[in-house]
Amino acid sequence: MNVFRFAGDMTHLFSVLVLLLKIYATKSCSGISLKTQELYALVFLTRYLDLLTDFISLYNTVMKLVFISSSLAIVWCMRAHPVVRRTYDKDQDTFRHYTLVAGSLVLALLFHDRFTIREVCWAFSIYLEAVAILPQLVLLQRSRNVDNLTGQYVFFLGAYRAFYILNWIYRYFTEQHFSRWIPWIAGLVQTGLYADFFYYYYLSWKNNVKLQLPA
Amino acid sequence: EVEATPHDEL
Repeated sequence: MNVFRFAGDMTHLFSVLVLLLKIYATKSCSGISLKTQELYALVFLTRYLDLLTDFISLYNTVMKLVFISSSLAIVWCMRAHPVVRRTYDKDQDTFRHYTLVAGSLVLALLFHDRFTIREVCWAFSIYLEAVAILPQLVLLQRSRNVDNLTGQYVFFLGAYRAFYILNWIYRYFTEQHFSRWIPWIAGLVQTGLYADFFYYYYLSWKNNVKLQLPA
Repeated sequence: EVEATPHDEL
């Protein structure tokens, strides 16, 4: 464990806590894409298949349980909670996220470390996570006023993978070399997708105005 | 055979 990876995990955890706070405190999920939340639940379920078989550390197991349970809880909340579900922008959240699932599956079947269920699922989860934010970014462009908690949620979600890239650089220089090109490329794409969001988030912070993504 | 990516990260 190095400081970059720990910072990345804490930033990721914080983004989930901010989203849970927004839904719990405002009893509303307006501005949140259910499709992105479903994709994240799928990412965690396919990446943490080893949850019950390989014990790496208490930290690792606890964090996996937190990410799986929080993503499923958010999906349940947005689909079934009597109050929250009514605030879901169903007609705005129209990204065809099945194409992202299909594309990631094809990529995982073509490009993986080893052709085993575990490795193909892992590669699938890495590719899917890289594009899972797209429905949310599209929804942000459509919903004119982005509330603060939603903006902070997306910001921390984007920042966490940037910390992971620093972690991979650190590990490259300090540990034996592994073939890490799958997370490398996917991580750069994932962080790159946030580039324009980070820019407009910075402008809204600098000019102290509400965050607005151009359509 | 290059080692596969370790899965010790989240």
